[in-house]
Order: sequence, then structure tokens, then C-alpha cells
Amino acid sequence: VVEAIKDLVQDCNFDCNDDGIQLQAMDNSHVALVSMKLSTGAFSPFRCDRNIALGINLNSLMKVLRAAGNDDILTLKAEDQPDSLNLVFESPGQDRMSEYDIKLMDIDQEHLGIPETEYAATISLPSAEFQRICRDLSALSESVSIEASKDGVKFSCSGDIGNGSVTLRPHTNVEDESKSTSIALTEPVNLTFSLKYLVNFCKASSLSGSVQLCLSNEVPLLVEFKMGAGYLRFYLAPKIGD
Amino acid sequence: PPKQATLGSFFKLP
Repeated sequence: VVEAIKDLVQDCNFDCNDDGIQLQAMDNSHVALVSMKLSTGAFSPFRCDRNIALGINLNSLMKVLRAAGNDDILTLKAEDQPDSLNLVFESPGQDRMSEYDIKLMDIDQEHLGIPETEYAATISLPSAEFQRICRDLSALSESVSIEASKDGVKFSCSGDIGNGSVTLRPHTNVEDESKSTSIALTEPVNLTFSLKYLVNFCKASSLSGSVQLCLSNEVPLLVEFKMGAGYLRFYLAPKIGD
Repeated sequence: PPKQATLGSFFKLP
């Protein structure tokens, strides 16, 4: 998760309570927002005696996380009114244990109220497919138009060297649900977004085999990666004409 | 060309 969001947001409050750990942060330009939830089910055990916000610089956190082995068991601990977050990595065979503390910071964060939205179009597709489309089209242009109709979803762009488009049609993979593409639509939508941000969101592709795109005309796009016990959501403000 | 909107115009600050 940290790897997936660290290029978008730098200083974040990890809000801990009985439900788990949540994070909401906007990028510096206020164009994109990250919203993450790791429910208690993601941890074993999880204990939180009182609500607490852990202000963490993600670059610092990454420096420490890189010291962990892929299969290590990670324990995160913070005291009441903490100055630091304690991280312990234990190898699966328990023959190696490393321990780090990283300094916490006070982050005065504006929490945005995200209205409950009934989106006009909800598209599920393999996350690798979405990543490929964003990468391919970003070679041609800074922006992509996403046009959803009952026939399919079309990603198109135009730039100095020419233009390009990718159209996906609904498709069911009976063996692997995450490889299916589905489109639920109440009305057609057509919106334009910055590819730079979408390419950035796709760093979360390794967290989930499928991704959900939720669109309504003239509102921010929601890109959601569902995780076993939580989610990673990205909101992106559209580009709007005159 | 279309202009980039910011989230503040869609989401409410508390």
C-alpha cells in the first residue's frame, strides 16, 4: 500500500481506531485523493485502546519497510501520545528479528467530506489491463477520455504525434472472476482525466487482480482496488471544458 | 483544451 501511494502523497495521518487503520490524503495540487482502509481482519492481533492519528512521512516509512523481508511478520506499535512508531520484522522461521522506530509528525490534515454517490457507470476490469491502457495512452497524450456506454468502454486520447483508443467490451471469464470486464450503466458517461495521475494509481495493481472505475458526468472518478480486508481508493478530479 | 478541476469544488471541507 505504501509503495502504491508514496509518489502521490507524502505526509499522512494513519487514523487508528477499533475498526482498523484508515488514511485519507490529497496530493499537493488537490487534484487527487487517496483513501485507504485496512480493517482489523488484515491484522492478527489488532488492538487499539483509543483513537489515535499517527502522522507519518511515507518516504521515511518506505526506508524502514525496505528493510523487511517479503514474508516477514510485521508488528506495528505505538504508545499513548507517541513520538514514534515501532516496527518489528520477524522472519517466518523466527531466526531473525529486526526492530525500528520512526519519528512521528504532527500533520494538520484537511479531511474532505466525500458525498455518497450513485455513479452512472461502474466498470470492473483486470487491474493489469487498466494499467496497460493508461501506460500505452500516456505515451501519446497527457489526457484520456473515458466514454462508457452499454456497448463498452472506450479510452481515447490525442496528442502531437497522433491519436489512439482502446475499447473494452463486457466479457466474463468463468475461471477467474478478476479477469472479467463488466459495465453497469444507468446513463452514458464521457469524462476526461489526466493520465499522469491514472498511471500513478496503477501502482496499486499488485494489490488486486481487478479494479473498479466509477464514473458520473462532471464528478471525480473513483478508482478502487479492493483488498482482502479493506480497500485502496483514488479519487481524481476531471478535466472540464469551458 | 479542457482545464484540470480540483477536488475542493466537488468534496466538502468539514
